[in-house]
Amino acid sequence: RQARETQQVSDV
Amino acid sequence: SRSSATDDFCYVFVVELERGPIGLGMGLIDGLHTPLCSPGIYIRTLIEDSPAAADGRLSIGDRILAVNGTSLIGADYQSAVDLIRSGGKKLRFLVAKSDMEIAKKI
Repeated sequence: RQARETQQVSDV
Repeated sequence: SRSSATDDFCYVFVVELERGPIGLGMGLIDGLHTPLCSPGIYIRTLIEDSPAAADGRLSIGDRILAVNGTSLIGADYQSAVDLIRSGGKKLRFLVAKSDMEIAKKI
C-alpha cells in the first residue's frame, strides 16, 4: 500500500 | 462569541511561497486517496528547509483551498496540481488548518 500511496503524492 | 462548545473552528490563512531549486517542497495528495475519503488537496509531505516548511505555518494534513486567487474547491485534483506547478515563481496559497483528527488520517 505504501508504494501505491507514494505514487499518488504530487511533489510541487 | 463562541457559538457552540465544539465550534467547528476553521483556521484559514494565506501563505506566499517562492519556488526554490526543488520547487516548494510539498507533497500533495487527493483526499480521496486517504482514509478521509473526501476530495481536496491535502499536504501529505513537507520537505525540510524547503520554502513550504520554512514558513512554519504549513503542516501535514492542511488543505489547500486556493492558489493565486483561483479556488481549488471542486476542481479535479490533477488540474489543481497543474495550476500550482504552472503558477510561476511566486505563489499565494489559501490554506485551511486541519485539526489533529484530519492530520492523522492524511
